[in-house]
Amino acid sequence: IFGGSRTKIQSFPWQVYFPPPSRAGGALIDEYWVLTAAHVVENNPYPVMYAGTTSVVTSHLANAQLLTAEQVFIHPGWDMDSKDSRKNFDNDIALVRLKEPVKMGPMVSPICLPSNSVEFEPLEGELGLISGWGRTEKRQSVNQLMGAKLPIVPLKKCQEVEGDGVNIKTYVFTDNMICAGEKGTDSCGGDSGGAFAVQHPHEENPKFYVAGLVSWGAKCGTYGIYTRVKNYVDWIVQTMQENSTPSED
Amino acid sequence: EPTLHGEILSPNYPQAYPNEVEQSWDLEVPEGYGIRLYFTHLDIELSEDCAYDSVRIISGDFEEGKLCGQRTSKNPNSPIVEEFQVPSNKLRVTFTSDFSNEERFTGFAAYYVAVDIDECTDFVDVPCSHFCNNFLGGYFCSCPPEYFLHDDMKTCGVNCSGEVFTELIGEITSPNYPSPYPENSRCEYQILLEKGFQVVVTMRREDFDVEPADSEGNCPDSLVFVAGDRKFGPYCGNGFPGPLKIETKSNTLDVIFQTDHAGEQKGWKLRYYGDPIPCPKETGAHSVWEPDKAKYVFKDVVKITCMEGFEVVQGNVGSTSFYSTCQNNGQWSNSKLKCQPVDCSLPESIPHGSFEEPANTLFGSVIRYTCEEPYYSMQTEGGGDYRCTGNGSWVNELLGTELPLCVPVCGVPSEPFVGTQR
Repeated sequence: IFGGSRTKIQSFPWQVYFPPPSRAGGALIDEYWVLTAAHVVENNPYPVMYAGTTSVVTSHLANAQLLTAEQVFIHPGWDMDSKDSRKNFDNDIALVRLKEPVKMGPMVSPICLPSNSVEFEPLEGELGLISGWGRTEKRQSVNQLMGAKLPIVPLKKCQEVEGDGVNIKTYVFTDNMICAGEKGTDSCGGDSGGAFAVQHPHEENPKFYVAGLVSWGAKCGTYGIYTRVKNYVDWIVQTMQENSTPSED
Repeated sequence: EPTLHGEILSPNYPQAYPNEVEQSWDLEVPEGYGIRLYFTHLDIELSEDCAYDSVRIISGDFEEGKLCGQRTSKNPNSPIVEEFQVPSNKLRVTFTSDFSNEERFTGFAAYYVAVDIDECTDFVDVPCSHFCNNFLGGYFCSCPPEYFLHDDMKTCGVNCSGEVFTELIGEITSPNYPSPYPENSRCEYQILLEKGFQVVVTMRREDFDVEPADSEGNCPDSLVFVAGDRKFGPYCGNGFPGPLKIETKSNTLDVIFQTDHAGEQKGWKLRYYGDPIPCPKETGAHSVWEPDKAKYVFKDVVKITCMEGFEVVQGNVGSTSFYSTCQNNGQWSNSKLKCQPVDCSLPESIPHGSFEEPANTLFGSVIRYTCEEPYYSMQTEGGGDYRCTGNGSWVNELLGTELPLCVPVCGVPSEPFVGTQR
């Protein structure tokens, strides 16, 4: 996280930690389901995850809830073939079904999914929260969870970012992407799959839904691309329903 | 030994009898015979009332004759001067003389023979109730058709006993009714109904005509009802003197009609029916009886249906109704079965939720599920209250019997993020 600050898992109880080799993030959306970016799990069909921990120091992970994947569901639109020189992050979304349900509490609770109504259409200028243990301005990765608040900006902002040795024009931009950030505030490597959380409209008490997932960016510290989750609600719900156990029904 | 004949001669006969003698002869012929005693010679001093000398003929305590004087036969063809015939087989003859027989009276010569007695006619009291048949040395009685001779061998009666009435309704009459009933009879009938019915006898006044009671109130002919330890009657007279309806409280009744040797009354006719004994109408709470009747009697069957929320438990099986039969002892079968409140028992527990231990788990009671807030909430709002229903299930207005689902509360951090925005 660039431009963020240390935070506690209680402020992002949906934050899931994917330890190496993935070293990424995810968002708990249900007792059995973790939402993340497709590129996080495309090479790791049975990831191990942790929930409910601020610190990802190995000794501290023992106090976290260990989440074991039962099955990974990568969005069918995700281009699996271009992973070595990927310039297409369209449909960068995946679901992980857990073997055991997660026990909820102050440090572990899910984030809401957006609905199909227009209220949940991310608007430019709307602020969102991101969190993760990824790269910061100073370190390749951090042990303590970091968080940041950043606005949604026009996609054009992301298309204009000039990265070091990156020709942004060769990358694919679609309507499935949200551009967010501002100068100095951004997600970065290691934060992938984490939620871009936006406060529910018309809710008296703060309540967040996952508007985006940390996907990619040309350069850290500027604007970044987030998968537009609203476009995948039907796929998410259908996948969860089709792969739930009878007891969950 | 009894003989069929014999001779009696006064002392010294045919010489003059001695003074001051008294001699007796006890004559006896076989039973069934009488004695014919006749004198062929009689020559005894005459005196008033035969006070001096005499021959006396005594049958039992009765003096048949006392003879004295001189007699001659009035029948030239017969030597008999005096004759006695007694219907008894024993006779005593006593000869008595006083202190003087100066004229040398010679006394008497007498003979006796056994003669047949006609028992059927020779006595004031007729020996047979119906037909009398005399024979040598005895007699026998006989009866009209349909009568039989009683053990006393003298009286005839009709064979009217032994009939058993088992039908639930019936009529019984005295023999020959309304013609005069037979004499010397004892008719015993029995009404034997299935247990569970009591015999009720009805009698119309005009259907009863039995020889009336004597001056002391005793019935010569009588009708009596006996039901176990209870006795009704004896009844007699013209017109039934008892209650027109007799409830015997028993399923068996002996009807005894006794007649004596006389009477020309027409008898009686009764009707009876089996009155089923009642079973109490129990106002059992929480149940409905079908059919609903003011009174239930033996063999009635009712279907007892428990009201909603109540059930009857037999063994481990609960049901909403059962059948009960009014039994012959006036008690209902299955009387131990009662409609009791349905017990839903403790509800199932749910993941991430709980319910408060209810005061009871009977029909109508309510439990409330709650989720482990604030991290779980009920998926269906208002779906926490469950009421114990009549079928033994906990039911929610929205979810029915489905258990509530506690789902994680989403999107609510326990601590807000306070970013240090640069």
